[in-house]
Amino acid sequence: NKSQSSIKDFFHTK
Amino acid sequence: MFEARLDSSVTLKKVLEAIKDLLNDASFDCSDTGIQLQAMDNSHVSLVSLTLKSDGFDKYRCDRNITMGMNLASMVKILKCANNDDTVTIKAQDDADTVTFMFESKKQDKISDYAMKLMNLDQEHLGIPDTDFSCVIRMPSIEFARICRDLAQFGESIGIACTKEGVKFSASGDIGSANVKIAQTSNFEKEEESVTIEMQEPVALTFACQYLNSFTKATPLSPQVQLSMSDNVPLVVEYTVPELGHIRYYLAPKIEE
Repeated sequence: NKSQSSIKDFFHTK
Repeated sequence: MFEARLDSSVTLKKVLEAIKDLLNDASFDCSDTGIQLQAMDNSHVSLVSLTLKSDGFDKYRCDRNITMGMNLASMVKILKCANNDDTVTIKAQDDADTVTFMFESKKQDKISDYAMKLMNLDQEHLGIPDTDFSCVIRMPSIEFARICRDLAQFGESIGIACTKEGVKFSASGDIGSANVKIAQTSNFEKEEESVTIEMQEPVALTFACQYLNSFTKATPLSPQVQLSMSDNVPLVVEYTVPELGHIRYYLAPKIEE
């Protein structure tokens, strides 16, 4: 089973 | 003073169509190099990055950097008041709380202007790292839209697997499964219809259909779409905005629990 990751797991707040 | 003019409003209409499903509100950052927008969808699964370069506009002036927070549904309402071939001018004073859209008919016999209230949006800006992608696929945008639409009938997710030989899109669910294989084309005469694959390493990732289908709302902007993939990083779906810049969508993959 796969779950949806968040874009914030990859790109960090500037 | 900020002022940006396009000879036909249809380009701006298409840009709005391409982002309005994903974003309710967005900040347009205007500087002398052009207009930038970066925003996540409400669920923080995808990120939209729009670049419109100043030299692509028919007239562009930006004395001071300004950020204009706009409600996209309101912007769509206003742009509906323009004919596709009307000239559109976007204007705002420094520190203004409204932006004005002026539409002029080609024959100059009708001029209308619409002022829209700006919003103060507290939007996060994310740093997007430079990535050397394992696979970069270029294919007709209409074909990509067709595949996303067709496979969405089978399940909530689409698998995209890229090898030297081609790209395989797949989906499965209650009614069964679907696979669509696209091969690299050998006919380079019609660039718009070609499929090209630059592959360093094969990649297979899974993405939510719903977002891919939202991205394909950008199809009218460009005959080709570019998909960039590497293991365990977001997919980048890029459409060119002719003469002006590009729109890039970043989509977080589905990962093993």
